[in-house]
Amino acid sequence: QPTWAIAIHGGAGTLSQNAPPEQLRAYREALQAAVDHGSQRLARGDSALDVCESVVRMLEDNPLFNAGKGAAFNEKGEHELDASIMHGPTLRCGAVAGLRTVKNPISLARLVMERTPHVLLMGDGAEDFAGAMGVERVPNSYFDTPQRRKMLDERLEELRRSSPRSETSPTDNPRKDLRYS
Amino acid sequence: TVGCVALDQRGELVAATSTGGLTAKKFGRVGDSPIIGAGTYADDTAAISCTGTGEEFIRHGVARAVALRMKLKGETLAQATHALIHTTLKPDDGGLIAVDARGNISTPYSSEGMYRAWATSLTPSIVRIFKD
Repeated sequence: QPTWAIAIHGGAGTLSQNAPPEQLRAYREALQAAVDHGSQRLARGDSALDVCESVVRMLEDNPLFNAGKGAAFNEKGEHELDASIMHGPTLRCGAVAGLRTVKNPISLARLVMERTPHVLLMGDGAEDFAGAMGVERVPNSYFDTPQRRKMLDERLEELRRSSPRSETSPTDNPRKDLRYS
Repeated sequence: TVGCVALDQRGELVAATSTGGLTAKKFGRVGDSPIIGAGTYADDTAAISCTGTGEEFIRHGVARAVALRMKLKGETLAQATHALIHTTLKPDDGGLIAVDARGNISTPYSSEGMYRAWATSLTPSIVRIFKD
């Protein structure tokens, strides 16, 4: 039986098997770096809590993935970020939703878990909590990437061409890459 | 969305998930990633992080359902995660990563691919995107 184990994911769906090999290689290298980082820390006895936070921060900082830098745009051309973390032995957990200026949402989720009696903070309140905790803040434009901007432009164009509706749901979207969070 | 689940040398399980959400989302939409029990869950049985069509993961409480199926039905990690992704959810809804208290790992998905990687103290790291 293994003494430690780790698994990571970078989302489901935005890349086709026909994507350019160099693009696929970039994703593989990013995943390899993240799982190696986590493995090395677990092997030297670091806690799963520290490792999970650290690995997710790496992925948040990588513009290839839809989290942190590289996050999807909302319909207003801005970013709203969500994250959560849970510690199995104690069932302690923390989560944040609708963040706009926190560079690494997963770390703020951990602070919700460790520094408050609450589980989920959202929107302006979560931003206020980030200020109180002194976590790193960035302008919302920090999360922009050309690829995500292109995806937004394409999606908005699709919506303009479709029949007028008051709202859409994810399953209304025929494009797989835009249905997944 | 990105996520990490881990079992450490003290036997502690942890799950973490972070996301930018849906492209062109509106109305303050929130998916499953920050919802404990839907997109993220950990107890003394398993740790789970999900990715996909968030609304479906919320409806079915997918992350916690994995641990409950193991605890209450006696299913293995592989059985529980397979049932959730391929029976409870619809094709193309997404996937999850999970690790249990024995260090077993499961990474099922029903989408075309899922960026994923895993390793244990006994096995070298493996990186996959599609079913290769």
